[in-house]
Amino acid sequence: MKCIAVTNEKGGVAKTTTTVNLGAALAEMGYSVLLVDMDAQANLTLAVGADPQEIRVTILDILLENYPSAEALWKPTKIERLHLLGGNPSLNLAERLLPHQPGYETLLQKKLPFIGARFDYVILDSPPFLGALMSNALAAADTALIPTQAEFFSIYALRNVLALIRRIREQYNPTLSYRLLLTMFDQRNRIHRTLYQYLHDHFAEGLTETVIPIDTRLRESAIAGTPIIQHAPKSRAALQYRVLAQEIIHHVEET
Amino acid sequence: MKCIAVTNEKGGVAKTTTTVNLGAALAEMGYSVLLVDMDAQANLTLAVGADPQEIRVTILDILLENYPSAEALWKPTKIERLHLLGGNPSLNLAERLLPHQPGYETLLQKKLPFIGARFDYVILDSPPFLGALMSNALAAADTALIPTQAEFFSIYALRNVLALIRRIREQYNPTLSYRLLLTMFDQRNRIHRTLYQYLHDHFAEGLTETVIPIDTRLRESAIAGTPIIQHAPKSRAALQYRVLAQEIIHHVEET
Ligand SMILES: Nc1ncnc2c1ncn2[C@@H]1O[C@H](COP(=O)(O)OP(=O)(O)OP(=O)(O)O)[C@@H](O)[C@H]1O
Ligand SMILES: Nc1ncnc2c1ncn2[C@@H]1O[C@H](COP(=O)(O)OP(=O)(O)OP(=O)(O)O)[C@@H](O)[C@H]1O
Ligand SMILES: [Mg+2]
Ligand SMILES: [Mg+2]
Repeated sequence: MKCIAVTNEKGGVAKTTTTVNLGAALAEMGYSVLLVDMDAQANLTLAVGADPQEIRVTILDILLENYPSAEALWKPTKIERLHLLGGNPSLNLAERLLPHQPGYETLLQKKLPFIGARFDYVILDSPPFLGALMSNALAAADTALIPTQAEFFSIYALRNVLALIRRIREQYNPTLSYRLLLTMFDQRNRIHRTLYQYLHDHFAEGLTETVIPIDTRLRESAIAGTPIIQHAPKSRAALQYRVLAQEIIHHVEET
Repeated sequence: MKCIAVTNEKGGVAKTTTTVNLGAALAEMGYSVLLVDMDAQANLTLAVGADPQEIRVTILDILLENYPSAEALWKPTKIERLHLLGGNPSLNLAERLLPHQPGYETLLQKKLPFIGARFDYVILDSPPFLGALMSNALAAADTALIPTQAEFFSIYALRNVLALIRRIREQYNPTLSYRLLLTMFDQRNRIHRTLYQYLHDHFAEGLTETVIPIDTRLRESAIAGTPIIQHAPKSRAALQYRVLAQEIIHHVEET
């Protein structure tokens, strides 16, 4: 079992879109995948067509050991081999409840073998906030996948996320690696091209080869509650998320 | 003095871009404006060309009354009549420190007359998180300005933000109004047009008449650390943010 934390403090950089579509691409290739929604917005839950109001047990309940043992922790989605541990607004309480637990940053690291044992991949979608849930995700993960746009605020955000990754690596998770993924890239936009070059110059080995282009079919797939692989199998975004899945498999198997 | 809270749980919907440019448009019209960065990402601080590492006192220090009294709370920016109460990563501690204070949700409401007395407008940029800082912003504000994209996750996020506004209105701030602002609108995109129609049908009187189009000059102005009004005064975005300023003035003066 390998665990991937999709994370970035910057909002709206396609963390959720990457989590659901990377997961669906891995499932299409035959891997069994668990998606975990760690964001109170519950967009990952929506992205697979589930209803946040029907989610009884979230990752927060599991970390606090506060759920009926008979309740199933994850549910299948309409996509074969793709399962969901859903989210709902109660995840907002994490920042208040978790820090009081001893060793709170490694609660997920300890629970993951129990939650993820049956899966080939567990992919965590984190909220846009450098808090307790994000540090849990990084402490538990084999690799952090950091979606970023080729825009100023997104690139500035990298310093804090990479600093957190360094701290978590030193304190809890020595083999934690990371990959930066350029998302919503508009080839025709001069700023995007210039800042992509900047990312290449400053983060060369950390950047994935795969780039996700801007593709309105992804907006449609969010509305449809269906990953792009199923919603528009021949779209540019579907193709690129399949290529990304290949690249991530190589990366996690190597490290 | 009127206070505007620019807020939305959804990440990347142009909260910061709207705060800096609405502020600059009001300053251009002759109003004195204080911008308050309530986000640990400190993007508002960057957007006016300031350095988050040089910010000694943040809004969190003020709410906790934990700052040297001789220190100036705000600094001028390079734009006349536009001032900044800056942010830095220490704002991340707000969710842990504030909830222990008695009546923590109204700390800013009580302090605002002291902080904002000399200004015509105080504009608050909040983080993408339904937490203590956002509720403080809403309890203190005359009106909430909610930037939203014409996209599925953004529209879904409105239910939680409007529910929070209703609660804050009932508990602490009975005259709190709100306005939804469509941002990054791409007229050529079918999904954007369809969901804009949906917003009109479901939120008619709450929606501003002004729409902010997608305009790459805004990406440039973020890099330049200069509001669009100064960076590209004749751009579509500069024009629309000036129109928005007019509309907001009417709205807050009416209520
Ligand atoms: N490549 C793309 N092309 C076009 N639209 C995209 C693309 N990737 C994501 N989007 C859209 O952009 C918006 C932001 O993406 P998403 O919600 O996945 O980001 P996020 O980082 O998870 O946001 P948050 O910080 O709020 O969790 C969504 O409306 C999504 O549908
Ligand atoms: N109208 C627009 N046209 C083009 N780009 C825009 C527009 N408005 C904002 N942007 C860009 O989109 C990105 C998101 O905007 P911004 O950072 O202001 O959103 P935010 O809601 O403050 O994000 P966060 O949730 O991370 O605080 C930024 O890179 C910004 O420069
Ligand atoms: Mg998300
Ligand atoms: Mg912002």
